[in-house]
Amino acid sequence: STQRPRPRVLLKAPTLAEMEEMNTSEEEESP
Amino acid sequence: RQVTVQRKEKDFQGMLEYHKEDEAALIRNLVTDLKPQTLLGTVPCLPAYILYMCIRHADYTNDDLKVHSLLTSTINGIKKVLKKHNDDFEMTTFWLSNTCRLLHCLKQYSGDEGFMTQNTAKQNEHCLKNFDLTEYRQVLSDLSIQIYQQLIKIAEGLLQPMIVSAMLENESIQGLSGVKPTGYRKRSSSMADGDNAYCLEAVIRQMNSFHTVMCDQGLDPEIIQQVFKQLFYMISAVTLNNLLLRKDACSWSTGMQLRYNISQLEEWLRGRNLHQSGAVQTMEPLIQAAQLLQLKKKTQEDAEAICSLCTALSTQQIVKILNLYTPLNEFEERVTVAFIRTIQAQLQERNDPQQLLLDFKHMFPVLFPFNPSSLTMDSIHIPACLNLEFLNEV
Repeated sequence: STQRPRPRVLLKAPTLAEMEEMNTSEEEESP
Repeated sequence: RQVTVQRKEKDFQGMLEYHKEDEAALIRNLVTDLKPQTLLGTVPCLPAYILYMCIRHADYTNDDLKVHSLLTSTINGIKKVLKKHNDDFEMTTFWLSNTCRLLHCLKQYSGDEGFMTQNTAKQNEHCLKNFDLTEYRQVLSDLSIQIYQQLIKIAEGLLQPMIVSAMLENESIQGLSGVKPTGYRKRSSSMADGDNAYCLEAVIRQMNSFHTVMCDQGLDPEIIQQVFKQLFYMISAVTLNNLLLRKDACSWSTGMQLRYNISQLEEWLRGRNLHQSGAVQTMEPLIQAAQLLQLKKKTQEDAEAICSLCTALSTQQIVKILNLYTPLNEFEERVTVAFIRTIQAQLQERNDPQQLLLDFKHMFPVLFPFNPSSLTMDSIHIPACLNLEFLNEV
C-alpha cells in the first residue's frame, strides 16, 4: 500500500519590504 | 589472512550540508562576492542549484531556523549585490536568472503535484520533505520582479541615447538625402555630427550584446522575449514621440527611412527567434506613422485609406503628423486644411485617448512562467573556484 506523505509545515516568511527593513535596522545597530 | 573490507562510496543524494557558522561565508562566496565570469563553462544558474541543495539538507534535518536563515541571507545578499551593481547588465541578468531558477526549484521540488508533472522518478526523490516554502516563493517572485525592472532600466539607459539618431536622423538608404524637405535641419536636436550620432547598426549591436548575455546566463526564454518586447516598445515610443514633435522629421523620405529601419529590426527579431515575443506588435503605431508619411494625402479616397490603415494611431496623432507634414520640394503640395478636416470628420466616432505622446516609460507586467529543469541534483558538483569546500555532499 502507498503511504500518504506527511503534510509539510508552512514556513512563514516576511515580505520583501519587511526583510529589507529588518536588514536595515540590523545594519544600523552594528557599529 | 588479511581481509579487506571495501566500503561502497555512499551515493550523493543531491544535498549539501554546512555548519551554521559557515552560512556567512556561503553567502559571501556564492552571492555577494561572486563574479559571473567565474562560472563561465559551468551549468547555468549553478548558485541557484547549490542554494537549493543546501535548503534541501536543512529541510531533511527538519531545521526550520536554518531554512529561514539561509533564505533570508540569500535574498538580502542578492539585494545587496544588485544595489552595488545597479548599472551592470551582466550582473543583473545573472541574478535574475539565478533568482528565477531558485524559484523554479522551490516549485519543482515542493511536492506539489502540479509542479511535478515533468519530473523523473529520481527528481521526485529530491523533493522537500518537511517544509512548505510557498511564502518564500512569493518573496522570490517579488524579488525577481525588482531585478527584472532593474535590468530593463539598465538596458533602456544604454539604448535611449541612440534611438532618435538611429531611427530618424541616420540616412542609410543611399540617395535619400537628396530628397529631404527644404529647410531640413541635418542632425538637428542634440544629436550633432560626431560622437552622439548613432546608426541603426549600433542599436542592433547593443541588442545582440543583451541577447548574448541573457542566453549565456541561462535566463528563461520567456523572460528574454519579455525584455525585447519592452525594449522594442520603448524604441518605438521614443521615435514616435520625436516624430510628433519635429516638423523636419515628418516627410516622405523620413517615412521611407523609418520603414526600412523597422524592417531591419523585424529581421533581427526573426534571426534571433524572437518574432513571437510581441515586440513587433508594440511597433505598430510607429509602422503606421511611417506609412502615413508615405501615403497620398489629397482625395476623399486617400482620406479613407488613411483612416482604415491608421488604427493604432489616435486621431490627434494622425492630425498632428498631417499638420507637420513637410513637402519634399515645390512639386509636392502641403496637406490642405480641408483634407485634415475630412480626416477629423471620419474619425470623430473613435473614442481615442487624449494625450498626443506615448508614455515611453510604460512597463508591461512581467510574467515568470514555471520552467522546470531536467537536471538532477546529484549530477551537480561544486567547482573548486567557488571556495565552498566547507559544503559536504550528502
